[in-house]
Amino acid sequence: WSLPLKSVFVTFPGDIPKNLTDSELAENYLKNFGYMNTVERSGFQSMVSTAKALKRMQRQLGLEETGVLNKETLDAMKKPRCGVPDVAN
Amino acid sequence: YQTFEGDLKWDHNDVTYRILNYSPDMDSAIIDDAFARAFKVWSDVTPLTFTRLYDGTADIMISFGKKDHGDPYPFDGKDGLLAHAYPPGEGIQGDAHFDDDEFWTLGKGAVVKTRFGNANGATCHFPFSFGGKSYSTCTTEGRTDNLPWCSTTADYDKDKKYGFCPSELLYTFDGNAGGAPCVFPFIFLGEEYDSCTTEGRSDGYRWCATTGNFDQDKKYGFCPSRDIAVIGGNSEGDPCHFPFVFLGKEYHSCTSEGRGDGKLWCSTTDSYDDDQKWGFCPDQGYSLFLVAAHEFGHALGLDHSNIREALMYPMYSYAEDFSLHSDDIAGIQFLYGKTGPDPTPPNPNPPTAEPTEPTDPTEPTTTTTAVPVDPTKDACKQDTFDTITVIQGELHFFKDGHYWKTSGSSNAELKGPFTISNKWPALPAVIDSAFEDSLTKKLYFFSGTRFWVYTGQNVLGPRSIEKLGLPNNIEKVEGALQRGKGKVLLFSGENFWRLDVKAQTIDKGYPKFTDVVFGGVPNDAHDVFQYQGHTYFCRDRFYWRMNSRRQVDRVGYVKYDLLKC
Repeated sequence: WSLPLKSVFVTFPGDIPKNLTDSELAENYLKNFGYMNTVERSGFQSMVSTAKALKRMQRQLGLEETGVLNKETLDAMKKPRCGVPDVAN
Repeated sequence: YQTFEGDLKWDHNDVTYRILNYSPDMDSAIIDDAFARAFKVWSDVTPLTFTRLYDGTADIMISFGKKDHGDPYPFDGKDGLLAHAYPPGEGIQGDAHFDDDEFWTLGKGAVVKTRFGNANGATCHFPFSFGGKSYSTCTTEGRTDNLPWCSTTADYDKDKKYGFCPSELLYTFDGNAGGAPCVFPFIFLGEEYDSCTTEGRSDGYRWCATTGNFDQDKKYGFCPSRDIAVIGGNSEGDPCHFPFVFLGKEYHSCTSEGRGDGKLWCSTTDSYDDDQKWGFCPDQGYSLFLVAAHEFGHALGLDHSNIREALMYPMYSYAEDFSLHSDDIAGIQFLYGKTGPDPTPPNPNPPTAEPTEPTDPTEPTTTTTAVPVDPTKDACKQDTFDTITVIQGELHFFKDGHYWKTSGSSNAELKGPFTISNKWPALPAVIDSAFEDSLTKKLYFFSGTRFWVYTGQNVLGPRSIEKLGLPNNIEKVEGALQRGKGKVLLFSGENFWRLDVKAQTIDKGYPKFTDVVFGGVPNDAHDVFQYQGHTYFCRDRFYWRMNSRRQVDRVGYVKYDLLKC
């Protein structure tokens, strides 16, 4: 058995650090693209639960609606994309 | 498909766009072409047309920027967010922004358009062979001037077809030096620079002076990226340096070591550990055409689709042979309708008779038979007019045998169409220019090389415009401007003449060049007229309005501002 490589991550100058945990990445994604915040009919802004937001995101992107942060959902979140939110706010 | 809340859309079909700056990743001609093709994706399936403006405010303002680029939604470096656009409307609405920390290509790696050489600007062919060796990037081999070049066919040795690759030694883009090459070394704030720099800028773009002293001459341009240049990082524009040392280990190619995201990078000096200069290695890049087509969808009023194959799906994917998905077509046609003529339903009402103008009460009343006019002759459906002029205080628009008129007040109704032959029977269908003499109230009409003078219902002419002293090589008079009493400027081509109306002669000292006296207006205007104290020069569907101090104070649409469509 060979020894596994010990990866060392460095902070590259000028880089925008994206070494986020999966849940941080998901939370940012759901917020940035409008899945977390919704405006009620009254105009009151409310926070949607992560599971509900995930389901909404999965439906919008044509993924299986599980409400769980699975690999397929994470992969979708890492793909290059347009900056316009998916859910109008 | 989805549209934005309220079905935001442009209220006109002739949408304008303007490219504010360029990316260093591709030649400006390729970027222009990518945007034009992206617009064509939408104009092919709708009645929309897209016209490029080179100055002023366009409906869709297109720009490249990095990170914080002047709106509330910063980009995020390489990958991640690629671009964004705003739904239709005033100001920033309708604008499209592209993240210039991306590597912009046509989706399959660097697109290197050559200049000079003998290949007529063809793109490089990679790999190519030269001197029995294979090259997959531009090279300076075989040259003493350090200019990178490439073959535009697979075999330079056989075909001898070549061109020069992007290099700051060959040209710059944007800036204020008209594309002149960099001059090295140059002085900036007292310091000497031997290469392009990002110093003095907050947007990360590399620039250079195009004279030896920027402090003195203030001439500069942006440096085009070489095909081997790294993307992003902190030394954009520099090539990888192989081998390089990173954490004590030597690397001979790009690596993803040290990064959690798996992206390939390299050092641009021999030691990252010492210098910490790095950038991402060039990859396939993102297709500017595909991303632009998506963003322009937003700029036209489409929101994201949840159909994965649709252009308006939010994630990027490269498609070799792109065609617009039926979902995108349905979306855009929901907003703007389809191409081609609309089917004409049976009309139960009899054809509408042409409105007739009331005649002067002092004139004997004659009975004229109303001639039916095609009701589709709507002034708002005309792209341009043969001529526009003011007669008896009302703005008249002439086109193909018809005319419309409006008093110009804010709530004025547009009247017409009227047929020219009903009102002025001696005139031909196409009127190039017309004016009303402010002293005698006589109407002068010009068509081709002839003119007519109407006094009430009496007509004089046609006469040759040579009789007025205009040269015989003039094909038509395109505009007329009142200049005090009894003087009128007549425009043709890039010149104008001053007519003494009373003497019926051209004054001495004419012609003069239009652009010398009327700076900032198109010198190929097809309508020139005076209206409410301003001078208007029309070209295509736009007008340039000039005030009494000969300053252009407005550029706008004839259709919306003057006709109030």
